[in-house]
Amino acid sequence: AMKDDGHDEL
Amino acid sequence: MNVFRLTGDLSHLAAIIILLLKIWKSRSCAGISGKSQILFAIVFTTRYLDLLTSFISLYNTCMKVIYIGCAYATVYLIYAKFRATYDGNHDSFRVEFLVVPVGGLSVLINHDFSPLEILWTFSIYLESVAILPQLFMISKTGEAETITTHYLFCLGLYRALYLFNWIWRFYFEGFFDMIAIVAGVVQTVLYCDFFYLYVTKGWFSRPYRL
Repeated sequence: AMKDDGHDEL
Repeated sequence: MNVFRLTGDLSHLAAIIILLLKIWKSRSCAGISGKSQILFAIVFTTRYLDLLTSFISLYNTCMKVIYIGCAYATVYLIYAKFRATYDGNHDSFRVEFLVVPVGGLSVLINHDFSPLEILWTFSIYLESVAILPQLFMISKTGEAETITTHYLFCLGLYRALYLFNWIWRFYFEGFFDMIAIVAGVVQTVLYCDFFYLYVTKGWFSRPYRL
């Protein structure tokens, strides 16, 4: 669920 | 990025700007729940701490800064500048009944037991119920100004559009975030009653009555 650099949505 | 997410973000931005301008131009926050606005400020603060740790895109950073800035400006207008017009008697929702369970849940159900991730999860859960004090206040006063209804429509629409964004991303990217999806469904469902009235009552003629 998490992208490697955290969450990319607002 | 897809059309649903972009229109969702723009709808969210529109809601935030509509409310801020309404309070600023009318120099009054009558009918506005200060508690909901405080909850939204908390939502943005806890969700966008990653501004300090990771850069995703200029769009992402700009929108986060705008959201946080407008949220605190709105809270400032309500509780400081136009405090005399704040209707505290009708803004009586017990927000501790939201914050405590949401806080507990974010510690129990999250993707990763790290401070930043738990705060992000807390923010997602809190956002899904943050509008309740505002809806509660409207139900108590029995009406809402037309501008306030447009604010609520845009705010409700934004997360509904995000649901389509998640369908799109699951289908095309195989990406999905169950926590955000479940909270987003709850958040959108809370607006259903309001959406029905907004669409059927042809609001543009008279104040919103329950």
